Amino acid sequence: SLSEKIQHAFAGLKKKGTLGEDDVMKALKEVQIALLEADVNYKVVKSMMQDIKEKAIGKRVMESLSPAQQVIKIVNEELTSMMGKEQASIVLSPNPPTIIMLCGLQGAGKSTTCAKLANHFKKEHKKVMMAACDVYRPAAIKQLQVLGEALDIPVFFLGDSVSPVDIAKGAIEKAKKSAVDILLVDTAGRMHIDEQMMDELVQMKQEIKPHEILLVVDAMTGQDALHVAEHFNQGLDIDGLLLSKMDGDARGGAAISAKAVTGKPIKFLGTGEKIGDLEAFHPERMASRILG
Amino acid sequence: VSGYKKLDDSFFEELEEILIQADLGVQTSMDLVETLRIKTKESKIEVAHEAIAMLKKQIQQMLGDDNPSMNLQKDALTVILVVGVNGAGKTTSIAKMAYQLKEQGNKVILAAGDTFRAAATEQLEKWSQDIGVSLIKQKEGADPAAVAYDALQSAIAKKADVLIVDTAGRLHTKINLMEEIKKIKRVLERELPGAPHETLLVLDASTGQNAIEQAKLFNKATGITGIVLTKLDGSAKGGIVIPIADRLDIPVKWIGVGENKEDLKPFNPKDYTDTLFS
Ligand SMILES: Nc1nc2c(ncn2[C@@H]2O[C@H](COP(=O)(O)OP(=O)(O)OP(=O)(O)O)[C@@H](O)[C@H]2O)c(=O)[nH]1
Ligand SMILES: Nc1nc2c(ncn2[C@@H]2O[C@H](COP(=O)(O)OP(=O)(O)OP(=O)(O)O)[C@@H](O)[C@H]2O)c(=O)[nH]1
Ligand SMILES: [Mg+2]
Ligand SMILES: [Mg+2]
Repeated sequence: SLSEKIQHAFAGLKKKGTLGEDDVMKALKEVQIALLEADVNYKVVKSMMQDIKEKAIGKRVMESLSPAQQVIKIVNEELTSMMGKEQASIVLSPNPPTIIMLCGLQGAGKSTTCAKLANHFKKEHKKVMMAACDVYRPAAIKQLQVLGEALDIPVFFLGDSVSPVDIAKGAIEKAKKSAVDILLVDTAGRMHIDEQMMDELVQMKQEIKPHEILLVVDAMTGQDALHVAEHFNQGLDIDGLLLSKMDGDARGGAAISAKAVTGKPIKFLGTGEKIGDLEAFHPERMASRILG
Repeated sequence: VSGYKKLDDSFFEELEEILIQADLGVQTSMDLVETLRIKTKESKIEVAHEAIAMLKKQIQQMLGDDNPSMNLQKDALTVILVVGVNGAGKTTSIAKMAYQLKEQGNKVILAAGDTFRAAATEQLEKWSQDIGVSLIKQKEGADPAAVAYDALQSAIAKKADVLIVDTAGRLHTKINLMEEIKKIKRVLERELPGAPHETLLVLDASTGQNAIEQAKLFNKATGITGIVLTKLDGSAKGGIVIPIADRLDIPVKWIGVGENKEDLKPFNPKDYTDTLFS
């Protein structure tokens, strides 16, 4: 683990007496490598190391009786503060329905997450509806219908030859008529560099004015997480991030990159394939996972 | 990088940055750049584009120089088992492969081995209808090994050329799900000695270092004969296939470059290495 590597980097130095800057830099190299191996983006790691170095090259570490512990603490503090302090949640609109739109790359977990969120709000006694706006992927609408049926949550659909924007608008009308509290809009996966598909989302945002736009990011994403989050945020000014597949053993550095480049909060974690596998985000837990 | 006049520290640092950002991983990137430093000195190479050409050769060697091909049986049924983590692109890649093999004159049958996820069978069924190949399926919740068995019997009876077995996405850390995939393989092996002739691991090109763990554990469970690297039409480079090829000796056989049935190409190590630096 990183803590062990930092301990090891300092272990050989204790005998020398006072610590020099070079000694601390050796330990910081271990930190840099660990962050990159945890999939934190190269540019984000570079800027983090600047902050960490400033705090580490000082009395706090160099005059400490346990410099390794101090460095570990500094790294942990840096990571936790980057993860965001707030227990971010979804604020419901005083004028229902609250419209939540899910977006992200292909296969990130949007449709499954849509159902998980729907179930989460239904358990809080809200009236929920889902809108099947993925008209591209074979049986995508069916997937949401099957999920909705199992939860006894209505799914608004108009088939796959109607535009996603028109389906969403139809869903809002139906939601208002049925006194729905929360409408979850599932969208097709798309590449952030696919201009036409990104324009479709921008148009959808303009037409339906969602209260909440959540970007679903696969926890095992590597360096690309930065570019994905940046593009989606630039195009849509997202409200939050949702990390899926956190039940795997990916360190999850993608979370740091996405949060750093967008400044938006991580709202939920997907922790499995079942409907109940949705958890609140805890910054300190994420920080220690990334540090390994 | 090609703008550098001399091969100084910042040149090598920038190369390392390119490799790390392409998801080759810190260790592999540092090793490649360190080796390049030594070799450029030895060969008295002082020009950037020559150094880059040398680096590309190093990477190509790790990937395996020749174009890896599929183990297709001559005048006998070929069984292809497709595995990988959730959402990687298995079902779509199977559709693409089926389309290509059918275009090449093969009689292809598909097995809807994902009996777990909502509308998984319907998704493959839509594809099979679109492409014009038969699909063997069972009800949701059926034992996937039973579907595989069924499909194999049908493929043998119908004298099909290729049977492709789809499976549910699964994280390599889920022991019971990895046992399930082992069972599917055993059933195929028992019914047709030599099957599955190919076990392909589908890997999303945007995956980070966790891909190495995925490759290790899937390889341990069933043996992996090749990788399908999907979603290369995004901005990710899929560099994790390089340490995977180097450490586990698993070649990339296909790349996915889009969501349509034509968007599957055979992997070419030279072309791939060139795009790493484009
Ligand atoms: N283990 C695990 N699997 C998940 C999680 N969230 C989603 N999945 C699985 O990931 C796969 C993809 O999920 P989908 O909901 O279809 O993803 P999507 O983003 O809607 O995909 P597209 O619509 O094609 O872009 C499915 O096999 C899901 O069951 C999670 O938190 N953990
Ligand atoms: N852009 C792009 N999208 C792809 C590619 N391959 C697959 N996809 C998309 O990725 C998403 C997931 O693909 P699936 O084939 O459902 O993935 P899977 O591995 O079968 O998913 P599970 O069965 O849920 O584990 C779909 O939206 C596909 O259209 C590719 O090469 N490029
Ligand atoms: Mg979906
Ligand atoms: Mg599938």
